[in-house]
Amino acid sequence: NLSDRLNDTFRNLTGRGSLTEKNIEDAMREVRLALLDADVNYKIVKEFISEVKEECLGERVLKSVAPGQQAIKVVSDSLEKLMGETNAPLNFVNKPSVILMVGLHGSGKTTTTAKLAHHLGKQGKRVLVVAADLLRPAAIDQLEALGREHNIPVHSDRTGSDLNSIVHDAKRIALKSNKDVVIVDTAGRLEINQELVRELVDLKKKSNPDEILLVADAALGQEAVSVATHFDDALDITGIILTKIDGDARGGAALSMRRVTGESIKFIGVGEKIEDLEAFYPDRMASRILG
Amino acid sequence: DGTWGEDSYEQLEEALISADLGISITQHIINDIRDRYERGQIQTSTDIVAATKSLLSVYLNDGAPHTFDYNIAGPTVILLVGVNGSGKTTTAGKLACMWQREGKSVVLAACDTFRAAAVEQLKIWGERSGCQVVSAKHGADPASVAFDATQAAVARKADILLVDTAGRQHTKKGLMDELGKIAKTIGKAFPGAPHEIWLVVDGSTGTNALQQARTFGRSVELSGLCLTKLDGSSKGGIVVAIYNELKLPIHFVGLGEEVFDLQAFDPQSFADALFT
Ligand SMILES: Nc1nc2c(ncn2[C@@H]2O[C@H](COP(=O)(O)OP(=O)(O)OP(=O)(O)O)[C@@H](O)[C@H]2O)c(=O)[nH]1
Ligand SMILES: Nc1nc2c(ncn2[C@@H]2O[C@H](COP(=O)(O)OP(=O)(O)OP(=O)(O)O)[C@@H](O)[C@H]2O)c(=O)[nH]1
Ligand SMILES: [Mg+2]
Ligand SMILES: [Mg+2]
Repeated sequence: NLSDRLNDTFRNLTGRGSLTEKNIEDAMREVRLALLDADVNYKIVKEFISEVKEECLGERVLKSVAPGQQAIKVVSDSLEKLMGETNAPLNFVNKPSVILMVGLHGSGKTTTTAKLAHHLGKQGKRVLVVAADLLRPAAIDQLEALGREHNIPVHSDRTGSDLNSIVHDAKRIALKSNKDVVIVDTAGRLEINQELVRELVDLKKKSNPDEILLVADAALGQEAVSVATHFDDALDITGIILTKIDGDARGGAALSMRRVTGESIKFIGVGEKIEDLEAFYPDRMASRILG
Repeated sequence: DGTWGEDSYEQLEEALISADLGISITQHIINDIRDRYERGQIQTSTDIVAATKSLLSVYLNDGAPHTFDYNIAGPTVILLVGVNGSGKTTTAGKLACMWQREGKSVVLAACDTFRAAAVEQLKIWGERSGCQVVSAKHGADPASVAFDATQAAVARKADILLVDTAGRQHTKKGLMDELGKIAKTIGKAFPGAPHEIWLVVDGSTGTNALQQARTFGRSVELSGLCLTKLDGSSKGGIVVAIYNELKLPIHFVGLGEEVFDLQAFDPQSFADALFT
């Protein structure tokens, strides 16, 4: 892994403790390659490397007792810090609280909607999920099947209503049946599809959500910056859920999305089962990205 | 028409990496361009863009052609595989519609017996395409559904059998083995089948797609690729790395969610769009 490679790089130097600027340059090249290989966005890597390099060229590292070790520590500490905190909370201000699930096609919104409902249910919250994907074939069937299987109430409407009235009805039902949380599953959409993004902006205005969660595939490539930026600019998202972490994607998209939105990764998806929703750990994610 | 300098190489690198080409392919291209520049073979940034596009096109044209042969004695059986959410079911549906329009008879096999409403989703595509869908109840053994569908397609003298499978991560050995079993079982129903096994790759995926192709390729004999969601902002550059290493023909590209949003892959126009 990168840590070992950097250790070897530094160990192969002359026995003297100190590092030269050139040593740091070489190390930064290794780190840069590791991050690009992990799918961190090109520009984000550039920013990160210049910040870390500056710190590594400072007195505190170069003149330290074990500068090689210090440099490695600066890299992994900086990355871990960038990844945010663990257990970043969901905000439940309104009654019922509304959570909108948004993201690209196939990122895991529907599955994660059910997982989140299950998770909140275990915490004693009463949850209603809303099948607001009116586009994808059998999307409503999918959420209803998950609801039946895992005892999650689902509100759906196959009469050709529009999003806003479906969510409005769901909130009304939730209020009457004393639900704490309403989770709205929406259709997958491209961040560059202005019409569909406007649809979400309109839904946000009408449904007043407490949380807007961007559900993103851990294997997302360089366009993670575009995806996160467009959704965040339009909706001011309140968090990210990174799915399919049980694959072996390094997950550099997570760093990119954190950098451009400043929002926390609130959960990770680690499989297809209802309980496969876990807390996000920045240190684990950082070392996974660094490889 | 600008002059080319050291920071121009960085711009070129940024464009290629940003298209998800990956470090290795990018470095090869940059080295090749640098080489030609230093020999005076190319001079301006216009030259560089043209040279880069032609290099990309060479990468994608140097190996197996991006076509496949239909089976002559019985249905052509095509198995679609790939990670979760990559677009397999939708691609199966679009392909069925396309071939139906061309006058071919198509059967769809709903071998995702695991995910909620997967069968219902494929059945809707069956209605859209006017094609029969062979399915079983939720939780049935996918290999036995594949067996039945293959037998049915042969008996009906269908032209094409499209087998949709459940999404799976290549890190799950049990699920990868299951895929091998599905392919083998299809062969038991109809020797020689499946004639094609296509990996369906989400166009917005980064370097992990190469790992997907390598690992899926160890459980089944992949014979081609479909690249989806190219209507998004991603360029799908990872297929260059996949093709370079594994030489899997890229058959179709998905450009949206509807019936007609499917196109045959054209290496030249893909290379042009990749680097603009
Ligand atoms: N392995 C794994 N699969 C997941 C995870 N989350 C979701 N999936 C799978 O990913 C696929 C897509 O999930 P969906 O929930 O349908 O995704 P979606 O975002 O709702 O898709 P659209 O509504 O079409 O945009 C399904 O096969 C899910 O079972 C995860 O954390 N790990
Ligand atoms: N924009 C766009 N969306 C696509 C394309 N192909 C598929 N999709 C969408 O991607 C999502 C997932 O497609 P599916 O066909 O369900 O993917 P899958 O691989 O069968 O998913 P699993 O069976 O759950 O693994 C759906 O919302 C599709 O409409 C494409 O080419 N462009
Ligand atoms: Mg969905
Ligand atoms: Mg499917």
